Amino acid sequence: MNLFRLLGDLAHLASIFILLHKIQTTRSCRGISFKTQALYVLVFLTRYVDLFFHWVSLYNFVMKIFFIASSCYILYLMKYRFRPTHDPSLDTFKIEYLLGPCFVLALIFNYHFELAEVLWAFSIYLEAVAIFPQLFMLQRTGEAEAITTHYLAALGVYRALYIPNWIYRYFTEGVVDPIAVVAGIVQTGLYLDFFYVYFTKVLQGQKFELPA
Amino acid sequence: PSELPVKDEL
Repeated sequence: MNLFRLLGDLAHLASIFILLHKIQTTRSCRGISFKTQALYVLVFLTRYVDLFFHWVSLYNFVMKIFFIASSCYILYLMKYRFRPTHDPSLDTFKIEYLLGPCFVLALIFNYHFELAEVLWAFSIYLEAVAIFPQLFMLQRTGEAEAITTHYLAALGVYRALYIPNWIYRYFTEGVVDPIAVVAGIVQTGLYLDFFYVYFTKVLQGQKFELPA
Repeated sequence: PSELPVKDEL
């Protein structure tokens, strides 16, 4: 464990609490892509199958359980509790375009051709692009509540912090995980446009609005 | 030698 990774994980945790807070306080999931949230459930379920056979640490175990449970809970809130506040006509990204290629990539690029490894690689690729439906929705509506942008920023920061973590690990432990690194860089890259607007507008106290 | 990366990250 190093500081970058710890802060990254904390940013990830923060993003989930921000999202829960947004849904609970506004009693609405307006502006949140159900598809992206559903993809995260799939990401966690396929990545953490090793919960059953690979013990890492208590920290790792608790976090995995939390990510699975909280993502399922968010899906429940969106699907049942606050269903009327979700507008499927804005959430129109076709996730088949993400699932198919990620699955094919996982079949080709994995560390070992066995079920758990292919699922793991699939989860890495899918996580990298799971934010697409959300960003697409943002693009369509052209604006977002501040709290929704804080959620996205925390999620982006989480991924961005994993990059110095990998650099640090390369120099201190000599380990590189090329699949995670390449996917992680792609994933972070997807947030660049968002970050630009977030830092130049939201953090200056302005409304998050995309240029027309 | 193809050693699998240790999967200790989340």
